[in-house]
Amino acid sequence: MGCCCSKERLHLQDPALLASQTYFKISEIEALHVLFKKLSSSVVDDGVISKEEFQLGLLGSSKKRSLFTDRLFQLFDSKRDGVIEFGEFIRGLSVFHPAAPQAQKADFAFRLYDICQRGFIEREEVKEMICALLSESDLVLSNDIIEVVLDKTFEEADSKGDGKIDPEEWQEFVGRKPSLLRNMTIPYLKDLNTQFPSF
Amino acid sequence: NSGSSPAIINAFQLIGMSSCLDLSGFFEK
Repeated sequence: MGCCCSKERLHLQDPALLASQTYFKISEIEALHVLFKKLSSSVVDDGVISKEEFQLGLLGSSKKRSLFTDRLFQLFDSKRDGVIEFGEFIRGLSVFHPAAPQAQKADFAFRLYDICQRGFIEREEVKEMICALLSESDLVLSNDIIEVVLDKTFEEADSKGDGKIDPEEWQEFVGRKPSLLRNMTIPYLKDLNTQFPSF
Repeated sequence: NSGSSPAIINAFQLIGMSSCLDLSGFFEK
């Protein structure tokens, strides 16, 4: 009663329109719809992916909290309404397509790492992300070593020397070190239909 | 681990090691 037919939200996005906006073919968008349905119904079958469902699909647990999955979720949720609709899911995944240009991947990575969303990647943010990584892994690094890593990174990336990395510096930096964008490509997205015929 | 090594890992290489950033997880059951 009075609902906006939440399940219909799945169908509001025209696959042909999404194909024109992304690196996916219509048949691949249809295949990804199967994955979307699975994710969006894993906790509550409401046709949208909640943060809990996003984490469950990614990490196999909805209880783990992760700074990184939180940021990924926020970036996929372009309407910022707390859920990921099908169109947002497809447009977000498209950045991770092997065919997406490096500049687009770099822009996404910049926004991912700009955790305070101030338009720069600042030293404290990078330190926070390193600490987040250490807390989720068995790696142990002393504070002194972390500071050395930060010094070296900012020496290389912060060409203007103002203590923060702006979008232009970031594009230059990853242009010199494209391996930093390795996790911005999901190899599975190439030839989805042949790799995942069950989708 | 050797403090005097000139090949210090880059902070973003380190961060990129996070499995929480690997969206392949969606495709790996």
